[in-house]
Amino acid sequence: SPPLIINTWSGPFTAATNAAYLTLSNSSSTSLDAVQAGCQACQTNQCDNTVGFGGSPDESCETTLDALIMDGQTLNAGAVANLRRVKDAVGVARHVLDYTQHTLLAGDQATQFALQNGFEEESLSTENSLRACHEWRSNNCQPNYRSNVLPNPLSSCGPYSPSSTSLTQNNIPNPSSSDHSHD
Amino acid sequence: TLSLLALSPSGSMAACTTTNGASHKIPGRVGDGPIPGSGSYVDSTAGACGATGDGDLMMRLLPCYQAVESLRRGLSAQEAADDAVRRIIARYPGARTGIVVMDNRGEHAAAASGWEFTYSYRGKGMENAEVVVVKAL
Repeated sequence: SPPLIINTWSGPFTAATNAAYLTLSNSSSTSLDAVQAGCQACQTNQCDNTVGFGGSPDESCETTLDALIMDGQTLNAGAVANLRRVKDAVGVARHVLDYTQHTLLAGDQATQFALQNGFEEESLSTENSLRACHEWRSNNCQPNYRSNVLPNPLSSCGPYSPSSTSLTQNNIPNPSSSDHSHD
Repeated sequence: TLSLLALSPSGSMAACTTTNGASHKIPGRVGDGPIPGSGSYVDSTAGACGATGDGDLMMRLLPCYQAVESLRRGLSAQEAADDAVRRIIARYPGARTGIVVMDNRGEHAAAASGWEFTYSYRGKGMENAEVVVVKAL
C-alpha cells in the first residue's frame, strides 16, 4: 500500500527504491520529488554502470545521459537526451518539466540549458569507461551497431561508408552484445 | 537503466527514467529512456510503467504507453505487462525487455523477454526493498 515505490532491477538499484521511499514518506514531498530522488541516487551510485556518469561509452569514448520525469497528475513531462558533460540528467529533466513548456531537450543545447540553470559542466568519463572503450577498439570494435556499411562492421572499425550492395534487414540485436549493452 | 514509479498516499503518481544508454553506440544515438510512453509513462487515473532493455526496438512500440492504456481498459497489472512484452516479441523475438507496471491502487507486476529480469519495490511498513525475479515469457 502507498507510499509505494517500484523500479526496474535489483542489487544496487534498491538504493533508488529506498531513496525514493524515504522521500515519499516525508509528508512535504510529492511523488515527483520521490522519483527524482530515486533516479538521482542511482545516478550518483552509477548503478550497474548503466546509470549515470562513467558508463556505456559511445564509439568516441564519450558517456552521454538520457532522462525522463513525468507527473501522473498533469501528464507534464520533462526529458533530456544525449546530454553531454552534465551528471544530473534527471535534475535537468526536472528543470525542463518545471521551467519550460517543452518536453525534450537534446544534445549540446540541453547542456547549455543545464548550465543556464546552474548545473555544473564536467567530464562524464572515468578511467573505467575509457578503458572499456579502448578495449572495444582493440577488439575490432565489437559488438557494433553499424549495418550495410564498409568496411564490414562485424570485423572492422571505421570510418565507415554506405555499402553499394543491397540493404539487409537487421532488426535483431547484435547477438554478441553483452548484457550491459542495453537501455 | 533505472525506471522508477511512485504512488503517494494521496493517489498521485510519478515516473522517471535515467540511463547512460547502450555501450559503444553510434554518437548521437538516443534510446527509449527519455521517450514518454517508452522509457516510462504515468497517468494517475490509470497507473504507471517503467521499462528497460533493447531500447532501439522497444521505443518503436511504446510499451509503457500500451501498458498504462491497457490498465485503463481494465487489464490487471500482470495482464498489461504481459501484453506489452508479447507485442514486442511478436515482432522482435530476440528482444531483451523488462517492464514493471503498477496500477493506481498499488497492484504491481512485471514481464520480461530474453533474460531473467528483476524488479524492486517498497511500500508502507516495509523496512527494506523487496526483490521479485521475473522469468522471460
